[in-house]
Amino acid sequence: MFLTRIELLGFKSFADKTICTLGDGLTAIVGPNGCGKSNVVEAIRWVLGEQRPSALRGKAMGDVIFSGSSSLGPVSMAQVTLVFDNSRGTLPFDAPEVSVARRIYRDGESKYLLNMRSCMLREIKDVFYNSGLGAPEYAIMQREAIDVLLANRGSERRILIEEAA
Amino acid sequence: MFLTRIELLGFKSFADKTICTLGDGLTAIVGPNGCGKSNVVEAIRWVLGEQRPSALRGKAMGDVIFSGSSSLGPVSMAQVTLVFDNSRGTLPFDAPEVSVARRIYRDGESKYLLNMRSCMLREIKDVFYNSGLGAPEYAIMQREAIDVLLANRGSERRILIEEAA
Amino acid sequence: ARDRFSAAYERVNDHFAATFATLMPGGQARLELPGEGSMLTREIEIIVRPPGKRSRPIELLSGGERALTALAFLFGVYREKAGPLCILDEVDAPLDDANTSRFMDMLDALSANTQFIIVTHNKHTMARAVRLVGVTMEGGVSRLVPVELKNRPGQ
Amino acid sequence: ARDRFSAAYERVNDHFAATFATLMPGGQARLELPGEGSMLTREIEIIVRPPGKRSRPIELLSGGERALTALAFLFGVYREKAGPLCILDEVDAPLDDANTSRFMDMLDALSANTQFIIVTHNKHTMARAVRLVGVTMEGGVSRLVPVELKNRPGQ
Ligand SMILES: Nc1ncnc2c1ncn2[C@@H]1O[C@H](COP(=O)(O)OP(=O)(O)OP(=O)(O)O)[C@@H](O)[C@H]1O
Ligand SMILES: Nc1ncnc2c1ncn2[C@@H]1O[C@H](COP(=O)(O)OP(=O)(O)OP(=O)(O)O)[C@@H](O)[C@H]1O
Ligand SMILES: [Mg+2]
Ligand SMILES: [Mg+2]
Repeated sequence: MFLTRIELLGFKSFADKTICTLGDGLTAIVGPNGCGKSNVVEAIRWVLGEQRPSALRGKAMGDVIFSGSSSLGPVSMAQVTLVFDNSRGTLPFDAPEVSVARRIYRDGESKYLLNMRSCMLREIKDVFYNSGLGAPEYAIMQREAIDVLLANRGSERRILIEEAA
Repeated sequence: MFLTRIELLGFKSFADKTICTLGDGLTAIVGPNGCGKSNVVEAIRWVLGEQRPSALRGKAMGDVIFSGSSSLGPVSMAQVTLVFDNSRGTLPFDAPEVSVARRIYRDGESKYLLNMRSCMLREIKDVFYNSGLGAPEYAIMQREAIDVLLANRGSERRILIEEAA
Repeated sequence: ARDRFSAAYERVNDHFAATFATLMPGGQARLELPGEGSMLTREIEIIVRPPGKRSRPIELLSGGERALTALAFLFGVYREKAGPLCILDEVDAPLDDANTSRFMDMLDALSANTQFIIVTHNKHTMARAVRLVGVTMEGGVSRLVPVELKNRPGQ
Repeated sequence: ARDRFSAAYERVNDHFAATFATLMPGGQARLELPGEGSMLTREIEIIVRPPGKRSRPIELLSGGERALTALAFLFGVYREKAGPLCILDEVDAPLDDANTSRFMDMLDALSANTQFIIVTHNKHTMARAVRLVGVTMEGGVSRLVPVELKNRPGQ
């Protein structure tokens, strides 16, 4: 097992703290139209370092913060945490789990947290590099990405091969 | 009932003469991936007057002519016929059925046929106009068209409203 | 020409709001013409508020919500002036079962004035068709075959 | 850098051909680098010949054929260097039942080295998952709920 759980707070439609527990073997995310499944995918994409709001269907990065519904008012912060299994010690930390989080406030820039303490983006990228996680495009394929990957003038295929090189 | 049948000959994967009989009520076209269902939709689009090869997934209009398979060589002509019910005399012809066909040869331009005789494109457009058939976009919605219809800078919505005006 | 467009636009707007509320009960949608200039050239914007949610740019809608919005628009136009023939190619692919059912109900409601043909892989959609046209491919050549839908209600 | 890319490119090309032939038995696919210039900048072209058909531009492929080609490419890259985590969002929507089954077989084959998460509306796909994460929405707020798949084989 690699990713043990995902924690969302204030990310898009996940206003309240939500914990998604994973494990070995195939996990299927299911539910009706508009319930938030693709939002979970985008939450993972965001923590993996996606910098383009358009790749998250937004115009600005602040668009990922829960902006209210019929039952709740907007919130001012979004945070997503990925918790990785480290029971085999593959990552250079003396702990059975390693957590990587990204946080954004309405006024500002993204913050990154490694095992709950604030850190540089570079440290997060090191963790990803050591765990074999490349660019978000390497880990995520959405239905809309099929046409992008097959497009004639695209650089998508080259990016993936370079990640594997 | 409006459209009683569609006849395809040499259009994309329909190398041999194929007759699709329709009737009142909902018709569902079904079959495995790649069997030719969207090709049938594009055949109708083509007879309705589509002029852009890109709307038929091609680069040139000649791309709609059957270009061979593992079992058959290419052919040199494609023809699609739409047969409309005229039992109520809505169209200005003295016959229970009216057929509109479009034909293309590898070297050349599209030909149009009205009730099997060669005619001008303008005569075909009159038949469509009299039967209430507007632009191909009015009669056909493909999955890919959803994003086009919703696109911010699109003129698709305006085109449809103008057709209804 | 502008008055004719303006009248049609207003009626389509009302029909669109109605079809959307039928496809997404509890939701709202309207067309708007933001900005200055002639009605004949301004952008026609779609404003959508799914049930329980706030209105956001349509890019933030889910795949299924976008499909329903596009269909609600097309059928809103049809309620103004029905096309005699309407071919839909896998527009039901992004829809869950509940939305597929509402979509099929709307096809039934419009069928008096429109002959619908739908290409689909969805068993629920097939079950509600009057006739099934099967397409097969052999040696790279397509042909049509008769189809029986097993487990069809009533059979 | 160019030699490293060149070596990876050749191996991915072989893996892609193999994964494609598994997803579309009887079909063939290759990558090509047409034209002049450095290997690091030329267009990487995909050439596909589905079973029984001739090779054509990939724009002419069907929706399902295009989805399988894209998946074959991604999985070809994974056979060269497996991503530890792979999230797929409704990539099975365009696939018929037979292709869905082959796609799921390939996920099984790759699961030793990759943790897969798939978002799907497809009951056949759900039936082959080890766990189901249900998402619901109430009052515009999402939350997760446990899910039991009725009629699961073995239950
Ligand atoms: N910042 C935000 N705050 C609150 N809600 C948001 C925010 N951004 C997006 N949403 C809502 O999230 C919903 C989309 O969710 P999502 O795309 O995850 O659905 P889905 O489960 O993938 O559905 P489908 O099966 O149709 O693809 C939209 O209705 C949108 O209004
Ligand atoms: N000119 C042509 N001659 C012969 N075959 C062609 C021609 N143009 C396209 N084809 C073939 O038609 C096939 C595509 O058919 P089509 O798009 O109708 O499939 P489909 O039934 O809609 O499948 P899906 O369910 O995946 O959408 C392609 O495999 C392509 O090779
Ligand atoms: Mg989605
Ligand atoms: Mg198709």
